[in-house]
Amino acid sequence: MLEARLEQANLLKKVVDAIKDLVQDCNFDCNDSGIALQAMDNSHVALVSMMLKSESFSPFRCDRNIALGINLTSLTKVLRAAQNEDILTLKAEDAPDVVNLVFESAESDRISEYDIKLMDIDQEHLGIPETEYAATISMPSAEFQRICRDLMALSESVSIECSKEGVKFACQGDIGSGSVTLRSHTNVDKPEMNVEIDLTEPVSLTFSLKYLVGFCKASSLSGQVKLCLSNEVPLLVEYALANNSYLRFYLAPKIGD
Amino acid sequence: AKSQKSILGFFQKK
Repeated sequence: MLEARLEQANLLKKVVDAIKDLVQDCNFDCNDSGIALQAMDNSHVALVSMMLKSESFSPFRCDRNIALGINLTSLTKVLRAAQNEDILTLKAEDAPDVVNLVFESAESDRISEYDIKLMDIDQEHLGIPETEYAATISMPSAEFQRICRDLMALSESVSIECSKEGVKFACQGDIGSGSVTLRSHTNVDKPEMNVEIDLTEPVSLTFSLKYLVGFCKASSLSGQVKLCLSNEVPLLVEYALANNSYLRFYLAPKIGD
Repeated sequence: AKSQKSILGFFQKK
């Protein structure tokens, strides 16, 4: 059986909120290392990969592999009933028909309990190759969100060019063009404001802004976002969570002339 | 114009 207790419902609320517009039905794969999710969007352009390690829960118990097939719209409805600060416990039997969610208020004696019917989801898992990326950029997640939103007002695509000069986000549209360039930057007082660019070779790739803006819904999960790029491979956008847990998005590039 | 690639062109099904 599965029993996983989260100190704050907020974490799961934010994760689900960040991915629910990208993927609708997905398996939460539970085993003794934690709860994982991998799903593609309907058009097979983007992939979301979530890992909530067992250490992110206290306690965490999962005796055998259990796949919880959940409709994220349904999960969102139920999670809306949880206060951000509630303790959230997920429970399921070994061959479950439902997943049970319990929300406990730390301040009052209120306990709410919900069951969500599970779905049988035949989901393909993709193998994600280990990649030595040509460029890795860590930057404030709010800054990345702002750049993507600002450029989407002009164009549906953005080119991300990384060189030793810095990283340049540029777009061209009907009304004109725009770009934002960031250089490495260290803020001793506010490390969340740091921009770190780790470059082994220059890289330039083009991506759909619609997807990037969607990924940025995860911005409230982490002060920093990491972008990993290599020529002609999908972009990795990673929001690191506590205890080595993470929410990652992969986005296939636009290629050709 | 550039065309949008599929993620399946990069990551193989297990």
